Amino acid sequence: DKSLEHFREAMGVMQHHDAVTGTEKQLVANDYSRILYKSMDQAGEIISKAIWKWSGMENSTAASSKLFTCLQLNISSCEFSEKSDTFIAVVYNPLSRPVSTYIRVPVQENSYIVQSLTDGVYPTVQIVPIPEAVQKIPGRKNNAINEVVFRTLDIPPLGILVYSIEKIQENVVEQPQ
Amino acid sequence: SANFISNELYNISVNTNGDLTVHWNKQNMDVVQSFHYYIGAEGNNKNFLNRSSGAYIFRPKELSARNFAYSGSYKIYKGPVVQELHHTINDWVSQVVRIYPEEKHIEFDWLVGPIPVKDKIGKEIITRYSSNLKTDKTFYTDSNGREMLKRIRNYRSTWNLDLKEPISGNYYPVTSKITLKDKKKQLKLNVLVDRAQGGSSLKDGDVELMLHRRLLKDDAFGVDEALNETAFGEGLVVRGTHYLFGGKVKNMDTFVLKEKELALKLALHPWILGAPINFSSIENI
Repeated sequence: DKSLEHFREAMGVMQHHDAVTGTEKQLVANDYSRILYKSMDQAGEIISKAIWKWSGMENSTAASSKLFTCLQLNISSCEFSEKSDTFIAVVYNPLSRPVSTYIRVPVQENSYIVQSLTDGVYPTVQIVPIPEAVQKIPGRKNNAINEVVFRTLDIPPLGILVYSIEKIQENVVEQPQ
Repeated sequence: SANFISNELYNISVNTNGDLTVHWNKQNMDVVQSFHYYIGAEGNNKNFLNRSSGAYIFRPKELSARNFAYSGSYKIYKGPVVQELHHTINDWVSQVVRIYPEEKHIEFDWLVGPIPVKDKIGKEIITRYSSNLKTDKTFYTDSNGREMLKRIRNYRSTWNLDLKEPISGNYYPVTSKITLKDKKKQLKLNVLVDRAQGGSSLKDGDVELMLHRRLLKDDAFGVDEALNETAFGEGLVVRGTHYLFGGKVKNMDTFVLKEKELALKLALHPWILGAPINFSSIENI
């Protein structure tokens, strides 16, 4: 697939010890991140196709929608989860063993319901505010102020779990701080 | 209660000078976490001992790290999935400390930057976990995520060391884990990192890890640029995670297995992808 070529080129360029240790000049470091970002962005198509295929939904109408990565979760920012009232979150486990962990998805409102589309279970959900310091990070352009936190159990090795997350109109009791 | 978070293992609060204290219930083990910073040395780079601190070398100007004036605050959020303590040190250093009912580790989600340099002083920010373990100058760091290497302060196993740089000479690469052991009390303290950092134990019972650096002079090792990364016109902001994990080492095997699992999970966290969908497509999914 053409988009994999970009990854191969990126990995070829970044065999240099500077790319591994970060001892290159600033402009070179910026170019490395540009190359990596471009590869990730152009791989969106192939990632979507793979995930719909693994989950056996490649022929469903849902598979027509492209899956987006959340490359800015490190500043609690994610395009599709902030702007949509209903969205699916696909959790991919890169390890070769089952993993249970906590998923945090940035959102704008403060009441959501989460359902696993793998086994229909509704995991316990907690809404936690994103710290002000994170919201103030220079260059963070978005409006998420909360995070939906829930636990995923036993994500299969090199596999996925799929959740639907939906905003609900319920007046949430503000918990005492 | 509104001023600490706790589970059956730990009780976590903020003490009067703004440091975070972790008390292990039922075990005689305490840790105080605090942030500090080194002033980066600025030399004329004429000879080796006069090099500046920079991309290739860590060279603090003074013999100890400075404390931050605590001008912060903290807020606590408790719920069925996670308990969080949002801890602000000042307007460019903060962290979120989390404990989960099903997990045995404590998660430190730290955020540092933009480091102010209006005073023309390069700064190197560390986090320090000070415990009451008796460690006899010894600590352990992993070697590229594999076996743990024994480190002894101010000592090298293959030659008589005459240490010119008492701080950076004791710093080692921490790719995934740094560990302290109290052999007598059979207690262990691990700090797992989500990326390679410099780390050391400069005092018995202490672990410190370098989080972020902003320096204003090139160290004359070839890159010919100060380590002064910016983004959107301001100093770079870095955000990362440490897992603090430890206690009585009753059964070594489960302890070691749990550590390895946790270190791997931290380094290779699951990916989140997604897409907006309308209600009908949920049904057919």
